[in-house]
Amino acid sequence: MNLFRLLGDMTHLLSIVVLLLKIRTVKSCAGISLKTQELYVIVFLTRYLDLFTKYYSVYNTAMKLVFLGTSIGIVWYMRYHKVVKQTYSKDEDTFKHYFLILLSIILALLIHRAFDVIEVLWTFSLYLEAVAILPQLVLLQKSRNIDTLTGDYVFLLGAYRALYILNWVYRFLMENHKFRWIPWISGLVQTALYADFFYYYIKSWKNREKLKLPA
Amino acid sequence: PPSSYVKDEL
Repeated sequence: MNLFRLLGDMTHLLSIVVLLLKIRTVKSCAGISLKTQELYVIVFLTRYLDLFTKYYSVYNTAMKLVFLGTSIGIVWYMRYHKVVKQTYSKDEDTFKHYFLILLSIILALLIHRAFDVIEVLWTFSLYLEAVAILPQLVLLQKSRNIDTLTGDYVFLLGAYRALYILNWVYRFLMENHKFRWIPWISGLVQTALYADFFYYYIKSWKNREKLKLPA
Repeated sequence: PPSSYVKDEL
């Protein structure tokens, strides 16, 4: 495993820690899109089916279980925890996320490497992950007040995929790997969706101002 | 390299 990959995974993990910190200690999920969180549960459930069919490493298995467990836990808190669920910005979380699922299903059925259940679901999970942040970004645009933890959470989530791109470049050059268009293009699209957010996040950080996205 | 290499990622 190269450094970019490890940093990417750690950034992803850290984003979840930051979100759990907000939910468990501040007891708030204000500004967090439940729709995006539900999409992540679907992404992990469909991607990690190979937990049952293939073993890679203790690290790999442990991380998959952590991502599955925490994503389900976060959705549970936002839907059912009696204090946390009252802080949910329901009226602003309006993105039609079913549309993203449908789009990813159609795309996975049309473009995949092999037509079998696990491969198509794996491909579906990549397409869905690429766009899963959209409801969250739309919610942020509508939020008048983006708190630090929410801003940091989204930034770390975007940084994770950007680091994965460097990891793919490294593996292509150093480990002599072949082209893998589906994950690469999905990953590029996913990272590109954050471009606008990155710009305003870094700007607010440099000017020591509160993060605010233009509507 | 193994053909499934991308799948060793998360």
